[in-house]
Amino acid sequence: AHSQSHLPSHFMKGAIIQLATGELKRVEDLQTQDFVRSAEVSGGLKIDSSTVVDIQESPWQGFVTLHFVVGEQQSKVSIDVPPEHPFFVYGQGWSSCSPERTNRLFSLSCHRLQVGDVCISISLQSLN
Amino acid sequence: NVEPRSVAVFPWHSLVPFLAPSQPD
Repeated sequence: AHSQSHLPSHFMKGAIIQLATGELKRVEDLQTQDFVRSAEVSGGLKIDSSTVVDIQESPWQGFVTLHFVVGEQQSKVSIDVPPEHPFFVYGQGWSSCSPERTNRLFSLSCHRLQVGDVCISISLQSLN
Repeated sequence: NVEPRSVAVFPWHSLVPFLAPSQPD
């Protein structure tokens, strides 16, 4: 038995992703516009631009801490993720702190996530 | 009728992080 059942299979190459438009795409075929359009047609969610401002070793062993500034408010948000966790970078596509691990675990081709990269994130749309 | 084979379909928003500011600066 493999001990990899905890891995999120939605990042596995070939995983089928449903866009908010109903369209189905493979995870490796997604493009920036797919996320932007999905957020447009899905009520309540909006896309934020989240810029990586720092990448550090996490106090949690085997994790990295990513520091972002998020959205128009430039809010500071930090998250701890495993180094193979992919993020979608505007105009570039899937990127992770360890493209080698992402490729090994998910067969997903990635760029290396770097400070200055602008990732797609979501948040709740505020009602005006 | 053929029983449809179950294929996992994941929603687009499961792929991107939900980054909501926890507190205003």
